[in-house]
Amino acid sequence: LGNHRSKVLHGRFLHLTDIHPDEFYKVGANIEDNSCHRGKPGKGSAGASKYGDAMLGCDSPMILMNQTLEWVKTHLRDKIDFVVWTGDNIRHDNDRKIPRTEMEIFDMNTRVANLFHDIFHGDALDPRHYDVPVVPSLGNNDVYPHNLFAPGPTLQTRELWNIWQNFISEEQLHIFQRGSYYFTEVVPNKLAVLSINTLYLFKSNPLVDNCDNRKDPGFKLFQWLGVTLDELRERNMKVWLSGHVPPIPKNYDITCYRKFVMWLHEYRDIIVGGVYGHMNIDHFIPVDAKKAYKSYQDSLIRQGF
Amino acid sequence: EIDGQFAHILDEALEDDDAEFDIDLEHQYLNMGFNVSEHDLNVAIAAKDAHAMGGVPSNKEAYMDSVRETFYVDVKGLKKSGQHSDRYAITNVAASVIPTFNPGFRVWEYNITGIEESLSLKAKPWTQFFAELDAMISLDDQNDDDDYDDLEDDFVEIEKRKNKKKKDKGPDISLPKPMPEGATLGPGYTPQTFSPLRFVQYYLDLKAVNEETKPFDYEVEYTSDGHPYKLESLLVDDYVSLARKLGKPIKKPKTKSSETASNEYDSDNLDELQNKKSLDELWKTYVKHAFVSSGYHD
Repeated sequence: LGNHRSKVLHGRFLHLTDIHPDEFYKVGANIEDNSCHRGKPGKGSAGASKYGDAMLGCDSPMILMNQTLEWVKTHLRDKIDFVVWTGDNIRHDNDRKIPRTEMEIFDMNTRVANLFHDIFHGDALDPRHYDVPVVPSLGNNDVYPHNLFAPGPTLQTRELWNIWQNFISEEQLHIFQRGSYYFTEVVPNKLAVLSINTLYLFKSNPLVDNCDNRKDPGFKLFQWLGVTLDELRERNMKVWLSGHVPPIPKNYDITCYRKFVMWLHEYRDIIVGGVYGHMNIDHFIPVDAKKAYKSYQDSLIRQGF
Repeated sequence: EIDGQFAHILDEALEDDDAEFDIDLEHQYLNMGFNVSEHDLNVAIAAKDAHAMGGVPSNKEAYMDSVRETFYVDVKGLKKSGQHSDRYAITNVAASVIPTFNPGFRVWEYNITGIEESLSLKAKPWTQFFAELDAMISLDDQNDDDDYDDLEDDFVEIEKRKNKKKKDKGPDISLPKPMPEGATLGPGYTPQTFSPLRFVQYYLDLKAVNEETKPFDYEVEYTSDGHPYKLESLLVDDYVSLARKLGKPIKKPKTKSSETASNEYDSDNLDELQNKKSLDELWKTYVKHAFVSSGYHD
């Protein structure tokens, strides 16, 4: 059911993140309330611009998302091997007059996922056969309430599966419904991208405590990570990691952060690197495995006493 | 016992371990006298911070300075970074489409030479792998349900089980096993198939596009191998070298001999310091790119 065309590798992939489309965005609206949803512009201001304004605090107008993806389709689609897309596909919850609802979040995520599907799927009969595979991951704004994501199966993991099911192999349904993490073979038998649900490691998610308690979803995520990485290593495959919230001490619970760094270190024979979003700032951070181990060791000693 | 458990990595004394790993800027708030648990306070601070990812950006230069102080200055010298800097892994944090700054995204380029020749082992079908994974995690859930912790409120059950020996939970499966002996460093560390080679960072000049002085067209903002970074590849070694350049020169503690000498800085960095001005420029350009050429300042 695929398109049976031979796959040409280009040696390129796209990473795109934090689109935050806002269907309530209004051109010319007052910017001062940071939402650009209504009101007249203040004195000396032209109000919200057609494509959005840098540094003024509003989300993306729909036209910015649509034309950005159109640009990607025109200029990049046929020159890349896969797409890593790291979440936050809806406006922020910053307008008290139009609070976000769970249904609105699902709806906008569906619309954005459909756009990606239309651009990268191609003409195969199989809805899961993509000309350019797309690997989405879950943002802290893609869940309701904001930042809160419980261990699955829940309504949210079920809905997410419905929205993303074409991007994920069918066999991963059960695992996905437990934790909304999965992986995709972007170059079959050679290269995989892991989509990590970083909300289970995220300090700001009050529904999880840490990654040392066996019942916490972060602990189980590492269990899945271990089995998956072992299998990929067995198959001589290489791996990119992806997720929304980047693994740095500012963002992750310390018990999750140091374990994450330990995993990166022990699988450095197959992990190529990791790409993340959330912070809007283009930068890189070297994470230190020795310090992670030392911190863990110290925590064991403290517990012992 | 604990020392022995991590001997494969903590084989050297971490005498240079001056920076606390698990203390970051947020922990400063803990000294403000709130009568709440550290965990609750962390959640509250992090939630506030996560919310601040939307809205008008503020204190982002201060954040970049903290990154410089915490992660770039701290990258160890060549000897302590391990083979091909394998002590480190790189977290790449991306610019976003939302115009917090200017919209941006990145195209990565990677080595595909030899891809046809690379070995593909005969492995079990993925369907079998996923079935086994499902079974394993389900079994683990059942074991969790049997756990004492679930029955804290059920006094009868507790009485029944009081004399039973608590089940041995076995090793912590959320910890990785050491990398197998004989395994070689992967594409992130040494040049090989799938090693990242370069990236092209695209951005939209939002002001010009809104004013219609430019069409809606994403432009190349910078590339990893162009000025000023000139990275030949994107291996961890390359990033760590760049981090060392981006880090502030480390001031050497004043001694009698150094007070009069011009070597105000750590001698390891002298080569770099000869070009201190260009390093300052490098940092300014890096911060400009961090904010997607929007001209942002705190």
